Amino acid sequence: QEVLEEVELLKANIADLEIQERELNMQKACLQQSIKHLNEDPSSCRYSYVTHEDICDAFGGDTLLAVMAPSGTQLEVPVPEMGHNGQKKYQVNLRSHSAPIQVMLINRE
Amino acid sequence: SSLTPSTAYTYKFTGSPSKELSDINQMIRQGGV
Amino acid sequence: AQECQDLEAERQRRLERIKHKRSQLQELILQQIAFKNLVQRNRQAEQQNKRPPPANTVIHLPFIIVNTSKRTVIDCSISNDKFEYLFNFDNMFEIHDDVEVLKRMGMAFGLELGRCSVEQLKIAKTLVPQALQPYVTEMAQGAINQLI
Repeated sequence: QEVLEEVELLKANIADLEIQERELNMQKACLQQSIKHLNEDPSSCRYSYVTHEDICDAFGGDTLLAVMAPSGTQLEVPVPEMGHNGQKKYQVNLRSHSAPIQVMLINRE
Repeated sequence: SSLTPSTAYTYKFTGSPSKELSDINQMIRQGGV
Repeated sequence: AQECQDLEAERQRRLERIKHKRSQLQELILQQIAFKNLVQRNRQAEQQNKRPPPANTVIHLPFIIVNTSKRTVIDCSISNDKFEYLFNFDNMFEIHDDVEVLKRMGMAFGLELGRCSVEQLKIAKTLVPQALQPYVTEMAQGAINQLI
């Protein structure tokens, strides 16, 4: 009898969780839509920028590359390997399919 | 000379979660281990 | 008893999925708040200064930041149409996306850290749909899941 009650309890709990999950899926889809509209709305798009001072205040490094690229641009970082001179080489590849990529070099000094 | 990557980590602008960049940073810090 | 075990496993799987989806929703809420806050800040600044900032000092979203030391030698190859870049570094670097930068700038009011003043919480809640405001309150109280 006890196990049967446990089964009924679990079924009710799983039904609740199903409703919760459906609600989360809906809220997530709504929010993604809202963010997409914000990114595409000319009146807010025009103000969606940061300045080089913002970047310098946010990061400690001395050399900063700001890479502006259209949504969907692919960034690829191969696992670093030893170069010919025994020094590790680190690489970043950027590939856009819809618009040119712009890079701003920010040298703190 | 471009490296012949044994494996490469990727990230898509506006499409990937920030966590993918954290994974890349961790891999770089660990020297590609 | 077997059915009981299967249902318990199913319940755990759903709980795990819900936890992950809540974290993703929280991340999207932070993005929306940070983005709207940034737009408001820039709009007010331009109205005050009566002009936009100089074009060569502005970095438009979406962007990433590659952060490295000043001793790093960077070799860069660019395709003619600027659709492809190849950077070679002789030193380590870090990469951060614009959402991370906006958080560092305080555009998400510190919600990602569970540190947010009452005043800021009021403003943050106005930047999301009513149905999502409870999540903002939860984050302000430090309940954000660091799953992602």
